[in-house]
Amino acid sequence: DGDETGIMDGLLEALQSGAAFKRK
Amino acid sequence: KSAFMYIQDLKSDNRGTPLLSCLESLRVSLNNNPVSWVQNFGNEGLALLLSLLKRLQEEKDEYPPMGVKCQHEIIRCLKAFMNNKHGLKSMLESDEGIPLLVRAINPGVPHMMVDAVKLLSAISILEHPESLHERVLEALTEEAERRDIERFQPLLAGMNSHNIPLKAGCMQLINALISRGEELDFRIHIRSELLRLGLRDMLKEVQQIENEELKVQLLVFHEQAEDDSEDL
Repeated sequence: DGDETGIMDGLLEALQSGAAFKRK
Repeated sequence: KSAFMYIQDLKSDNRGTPLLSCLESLRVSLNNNPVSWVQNFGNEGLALLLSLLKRLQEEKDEYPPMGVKCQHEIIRCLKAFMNNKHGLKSMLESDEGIPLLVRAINPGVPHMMVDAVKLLSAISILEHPESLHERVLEALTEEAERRDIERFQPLLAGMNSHNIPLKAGCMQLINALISRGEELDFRIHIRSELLRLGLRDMLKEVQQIENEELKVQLLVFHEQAEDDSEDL
């Protein structure tokens, strides 16, 4: 939905933990 | 205070302490109010923030402390603004958003640079029909051409600084740009360009630093390089 919040927080956390870089 | 009142404040051409106070208060409001409030601030508010950031970046004084503080506060406001779908969409639709974040990559102001590289990393890894990492890379290239330097030079200067969060942030952006490249050639090219410019020696030194965030990023960098070299 269009009201979704915390998008940046989620991305920044995934980047910091390395989770954002897991190969699919 | 309503979003409209902040828009009026931003239009009023405040400078110095009053501007900084306004931006600090705006950041708190963007963080703590419902999405509808951010929507009311909307494209008009974003455009005002971006044009203010541009003006402050272009001011010729030698790093006026207050101007730099205001620039950093605008970057923080942009993060808060982009923390929901509407804000993020507005930012990505703006032509100036990414280039101005790239311009905030200034190793002379490490705290601001950390926030800028992290936001650019986040934008680079977003699932989006358009390849956003390419837009970030393009903005890095254009800014470097404008300043007549190598496009990764500011990131390498950040890696070379004594500020550990900044080193981690720079590695994060490097990883984000490389990992989103779909073509093996592209990933190898970017990695070689960075290594050639001096990252190879820096990695040896950075490897000795005991810092969890940095270790995660170094591991990602090396693992991806190994995977690609196997594929090759």
